[in-house]
Amino acid sequence: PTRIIGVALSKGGVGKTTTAVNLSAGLALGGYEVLLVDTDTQGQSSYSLGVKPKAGLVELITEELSPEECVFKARDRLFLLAGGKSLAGVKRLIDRKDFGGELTFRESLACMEGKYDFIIVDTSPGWDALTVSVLFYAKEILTPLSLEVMSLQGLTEFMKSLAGIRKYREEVSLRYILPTFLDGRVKQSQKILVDLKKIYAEQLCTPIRNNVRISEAPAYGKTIYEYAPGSPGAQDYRDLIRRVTNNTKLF
Amino acid sequence: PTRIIGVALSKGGVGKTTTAVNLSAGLALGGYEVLLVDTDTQGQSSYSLGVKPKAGLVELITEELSPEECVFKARDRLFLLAGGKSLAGVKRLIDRKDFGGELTFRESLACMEGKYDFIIVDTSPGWDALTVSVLFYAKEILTPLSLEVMSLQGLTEFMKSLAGIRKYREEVSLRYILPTFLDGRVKQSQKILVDLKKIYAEQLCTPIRNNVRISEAPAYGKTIYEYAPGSPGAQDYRDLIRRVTNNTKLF
Ligand SMILES: Nc1ncnc2c1ncn2[C@@H]1O[C@H](COP(=O)(O)OP(=O)(O)OP(=O)(O)O)[C@@H](O)[C@H]1O
Ligand SMILES: Nc1ncnc2c1ncn2[C@@H]1O[C@H](COP(=O)(O)OP(=O)(O)OP(=O)(O)O)[C@@H](O)[C@H]1O
Ligand SMILES: [Mg+2]
Ligand SMILES: [Mg+2]
Repeated sequence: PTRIIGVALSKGGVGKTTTAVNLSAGLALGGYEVLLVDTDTQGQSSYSLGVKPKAGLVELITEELSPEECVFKARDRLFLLAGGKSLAGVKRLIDRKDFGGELTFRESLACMEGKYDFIIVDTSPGWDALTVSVLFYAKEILTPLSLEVMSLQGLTEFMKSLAGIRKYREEVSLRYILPTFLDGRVKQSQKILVDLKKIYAEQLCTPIRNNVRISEAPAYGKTIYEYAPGSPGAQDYRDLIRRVTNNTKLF
Repeated sequence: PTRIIGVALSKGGVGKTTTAVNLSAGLALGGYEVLLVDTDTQGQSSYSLGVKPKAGLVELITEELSPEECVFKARDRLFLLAGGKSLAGVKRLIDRKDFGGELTFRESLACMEGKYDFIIVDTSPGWDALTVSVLFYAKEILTPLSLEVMSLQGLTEFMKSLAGIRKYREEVSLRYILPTFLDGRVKQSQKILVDLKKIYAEQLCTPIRNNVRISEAPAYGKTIYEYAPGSPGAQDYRDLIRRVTNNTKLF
């Protein structure tokens, strides 16, 4: 069966898109068939992969084009349903529905299941109709978390909201918490990591270190494996792939 | 007349809340009467100031309470209209209006003008009905920008959206671009700063340096001036206050 992982946290700038792109690309390099779905009005997944698809998620939801025409092949075994500004219209569409708005996404993407080993969903920061609809679709949630108190506060709020969703849909659960921007020099981030280990021991992944190569790669439209294969960033994201696939021999 | 400054950029995690809070608090310390309005569903302005108001912007927009009951005194001369999760309902309210949704905010806040020297509006990341409504209210936009390519891409998209708004409302303009997280060690951030100076020379403010004190202060519910008055963060935000007030003798 297809594993559907939503990369989500209402807090902005914690590494959602970076993680969704490098997780998807890493899984594809590992031999899995992957669909990356960008539900953010910023549409930064396409930018990060250096591609400019002419259609994407909006055309799929509005049924303007067939599913085959909406999906863009970004790399070997890595397919993309692009996001972008026109998704703002989809939010309005969902808000105007009198009932069942939260199922919009699930209905539109039903045709994609079975074709891929993984469907990875990048979400926008904040909390709106589209975020809710993704949480009614994904089965596993991966939350990137920068090691700062404002993000921890964001996590607390997000967990409350997720608990609200789970009352209606038990299948969705927080599966992975991925610390990002770990900076050996900053005392605070080490202390926060220790606190996280106490509360979320089961979900906590090996952190992604603060690595300038990661923030440079999108300028060239490359994944971290293509831009700086030997960097700490590439090593840390390979660790994540091994964790998510439960395959320690990968790479 | 009251100056209305929206702190906005669709990109997440660039320092919008940090800037809105420390700009507001700094102006209040400088003797100005200030209202800080938090339009983000994350409601992190209250958290950063260490206060837990019982009412805020939602109760003002829905007219559940009088304006006096919605405004919370956070510090001397610093008043807060708190944000938070229930703002998600306001977005739905705006989306369901058949016309004039974009004026919701302006109508609700009309009663606040004249009482304050500055109204500073913190916005959420992303692009939705609430963001648009703030852009139909604020006259000046201050955009914090972390010195990374993903944020630069976010700025390009945001400028396009702002240009769309200006067709309907000329009074709003991008007044200040505030580089944040300037890290002397990272070559890329220096290069991006040089590029910004070429394109946005007029709007570009003195950067806010990357300073761990800034990310620690919210844990104690303190502004940067209260938590670490001698830190580079406090110095850089005082520079911003002098620039915004055009008063070089302040502090
Ligand atoms: N481990 C890391 N080390 C250094 N830079 C990083 C790291 N992870 C992400 N970045 C950079 O930090 C910025 C924020 O990351 P990203 O855009 O992926 O976050 P996001 O949560 O998707 O943001 P948004 O909330 O706007 O969608 C980007 O410029 C990215 O390149
Ligand atoms: N100059 C700085 N130096 C170090 N840390 C900073 C600086 N400015 C902001 N921060 C920290 O970076 C994180 C992001 O800042 P902030 O929350 O203000 O951004 P934002 O744009 O409001 O995010 P969101 O998009 O989620 O609303 C916070 O943890 C904050 O404490
Ligand atoms: Mg993103
Ligand atoms: Mg904020």
